[in-house]
Order: sequence, then C-alpha cells, then structure tokens
Amino acid sequence: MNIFRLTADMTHLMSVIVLLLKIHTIKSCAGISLKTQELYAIVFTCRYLDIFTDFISFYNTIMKVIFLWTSFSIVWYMRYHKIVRRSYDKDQDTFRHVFLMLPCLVLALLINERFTFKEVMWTFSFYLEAVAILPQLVLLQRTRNIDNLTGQYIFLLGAYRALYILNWIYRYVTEPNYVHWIPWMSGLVQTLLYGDFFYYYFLSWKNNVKLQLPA
Amino acid sequence: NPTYKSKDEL
Repeated sequence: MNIFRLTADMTHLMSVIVLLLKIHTIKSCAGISLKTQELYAIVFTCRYLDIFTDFISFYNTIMKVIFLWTSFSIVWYMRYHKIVRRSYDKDQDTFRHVFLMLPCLVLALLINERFTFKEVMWTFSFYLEAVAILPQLVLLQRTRNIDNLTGQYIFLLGAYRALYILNWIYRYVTEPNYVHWIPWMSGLVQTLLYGDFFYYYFLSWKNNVKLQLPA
Repeated sequence: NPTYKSKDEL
C-alpha cells in the first residue's frame, strides 16, 4: 500500500459518501444519472467476484463490501425510494447502457490477461469503469444546473482515478515487474474523460461562479 | 497464484 493508493481509495470512498449524503439527507437525486450508478454497481460486481475466494487483506475485503453495498444502495434509492425517485430525471437520463457494456465486453473477450471467466469479468469491469461516467457527463450537459454536491461528487470520482495513476507510476518504479496495461490504459482513458469537467470545475472555483458546462 | 497477488487493488 502506498500513500497515492490510500488517498485514492479514500477519495473514492468520499465521492460515494457525498452522493449518499445528498440522496439520504435532502432526499434528492437531481442531476444524478441512474445509468451511471447502475454501471458502477455492475463494475464492482464484476471486479469483486473474488471477494469470497481470494483474501488479500481486511482493508481490501472491507472496502470491497463498502463499494458493493453503497453502489447497490444508491441504485435502490434512485429506483425505489418513494421520495428520492421523484427527483430522478428519467427523460434526460437516456444514455443506453448496452452501447457501453457491449463494446467493453467484446474488448474484454479479445484483450485480457488470461481467458478465464473471472479474468474476463475483471477486465470487463476496468473497461466499463472507464466509460461509466459518460451518462452522467451527458446528463450534466443537458440539465445545466449542477448543484454543489453533484459537482463535488464528480470531482472526487475523477480525482480518485487520477490518484490511482500516480499509484501505478509509483508501483511501476518501486516494484520489479509490476506491469498491468489493462488497468493503466483504462484508468488513463477514464481520467481523460473527466478532463473538460475538471477544467470547468476549476474555472468555476477560480472565478467563484456556479459550475456551468457548455451545451 | 501470482496473478491474484497482483489483484491487490480495488
């Protein structure tokens, strides 16, 4: 474990907590894409298939349980909670999951470290996580008004992957033959997708104005 | 096995 990875995991955890706080306290999911949340639940399910078979550390297992539990809770809140679901903007959140999942699945079948079920699912989860934010970014452009909590949620979500890249560089430099192109390439694409959001988020912070994404 | 050791990240 290194400081980059620990900070990254804590940033990721913070993003989930910010979203759960928003949904649980003000009972609203305005501006949040259910599609993205469902994709994240799928990402964690496919990535943590080994949660019961391969024990790595208490930290690893506890964090996996937290991410699985929170991602499914958020989807449950947005789908079934009688108050929260009213603030879900299903007419704007129209991105089709299948357009993201299918190419990622095909790519995972073609490019993977080993052609086994768990390995392909693990690989699929990295490709899918890289693009899972797209429905959320599309929704932001459509809804225009981005409340602070939503902006912070997306910022933390992007920052966690950028920190993972620092972790991968650190491990590549310090650990012999530590090479994992699949997470590296996926993580890079994922972070780049946040690029313009980070730019407008920084501008809104610098000029102290409300966050607005160009149409 | 070695590959699972390398899967020590979340």
